Amino acid sequence: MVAGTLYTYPENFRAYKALIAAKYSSADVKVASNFVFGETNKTEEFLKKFPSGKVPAFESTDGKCLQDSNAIAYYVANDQLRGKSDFEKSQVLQWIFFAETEILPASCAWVFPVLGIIQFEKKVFERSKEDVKSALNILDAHLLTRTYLVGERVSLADIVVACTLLHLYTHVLDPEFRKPFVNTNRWFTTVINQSQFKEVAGEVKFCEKVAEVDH
Amino acid sequence: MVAGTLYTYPENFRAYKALIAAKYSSADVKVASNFVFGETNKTEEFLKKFPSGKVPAFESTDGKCLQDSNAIAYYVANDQLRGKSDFEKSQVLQWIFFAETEILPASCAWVFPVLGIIQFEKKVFERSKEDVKSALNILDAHLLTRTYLVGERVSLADIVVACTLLHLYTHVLDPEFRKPFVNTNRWFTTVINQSQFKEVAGEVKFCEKVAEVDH
Amino acid sequence: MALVAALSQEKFWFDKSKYDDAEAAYYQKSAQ
Repeated sequence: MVAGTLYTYPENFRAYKALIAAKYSSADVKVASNFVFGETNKTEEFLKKFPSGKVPAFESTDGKCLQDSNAIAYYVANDQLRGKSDFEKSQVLQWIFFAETEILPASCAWVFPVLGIIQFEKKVFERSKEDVKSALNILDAHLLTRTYLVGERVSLADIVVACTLLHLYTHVLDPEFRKPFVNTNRWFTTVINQSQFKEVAGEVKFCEKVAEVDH
Repeated sequence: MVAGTLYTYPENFRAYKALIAAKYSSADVKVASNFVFGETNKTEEFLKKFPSGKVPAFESTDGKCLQDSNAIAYYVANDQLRGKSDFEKSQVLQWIFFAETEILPASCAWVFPVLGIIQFEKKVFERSKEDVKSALNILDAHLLTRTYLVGERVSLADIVVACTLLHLYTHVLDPEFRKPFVNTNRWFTTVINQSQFKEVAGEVKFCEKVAEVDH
Repeated sequence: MALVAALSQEKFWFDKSKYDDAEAAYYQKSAQ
């Protein structure tokens, strides 16, 4: 059984992936308590193990080091979450890359200006909403006849895509905007209400009203 | 043994990943001959199988459909390429995500203005060179004591990272710029000279002189 | 060149590092 330490700052949706996967697989993953983002990950000792200095980063009790949130989640998961057949495994990867390349860029471009993390740029901001819509439409069509993204049970695909959607659902997808995506909303609500998800991410509060962009 | 059709436009580094993986695994992957990028992938029939309309897209002879270049490469690969143990598999994924999230954005931001594909923006352009340098440094440190990225034989990690570096090595990494990355150059030269790689990507011509950016 | 035409129809996250930097700064501030 995998055991080890996860280095991350609090409320990091990328770290949630591995922590939730570990709840399903019973891997023993502890979040480092003495980690200060911006300091610890810049030390010589940290960079020797994790050259890019990025988090989340994972070190197993037998000294194996991994970076990249999806690779860590894969390692601490189990075969049920990874996909049973080669095709299922590839489908899980397909949705993980969908989250990384279709959802994440659009989510950052829409949510970050609202949170004041990045400068507002009207063109980029409006374009990101269209990109989010098309990503949610693809999910919605897929989930019309399916409960989960791959096969008939929760997999890493559901965990990774749901974690990547957290910022959107909590900060900018107000009831009006998310209304058309009935199947996606149903799927997302099911995934975040699994006990393994809730124990890590807590109660997910859906956006009621989008905060004004801080121009 | 997996068999099927790959939909892509010619010289697509993303499609190379699956085609090279198939050479190693002896999967029977044929490139669709009647595919016209911008037309075929916009037809109703294509979008029904591949909702995002993106390429490369793969349909197996038994009707399984996959999108995302890495998921397709994973499916047509074999266990040798995917990684033997769970940890090796996770390390392969770590490098695939390194290629997608650390190399590809910087590569496009540097190469595309040189090819005249996107508008030149000095700040983004200069930053991309720094990002490429740090990615090459991470590879170089890792490859000081290793021949391949994961374990002792070629894996999907080598194939995906090398394919993602193709634009850089052929268009902008001139001899001066690439000189310090001795181990990465050695590794890259080895990977592109494997017969399986050469049969797909042909002879890789290293950049001699960077083309002037078309302002 | 067909490749250039094809690549110009593709979508890439050109300014990803700008978002990475902003996100790191934001969470470093809240961490400290």
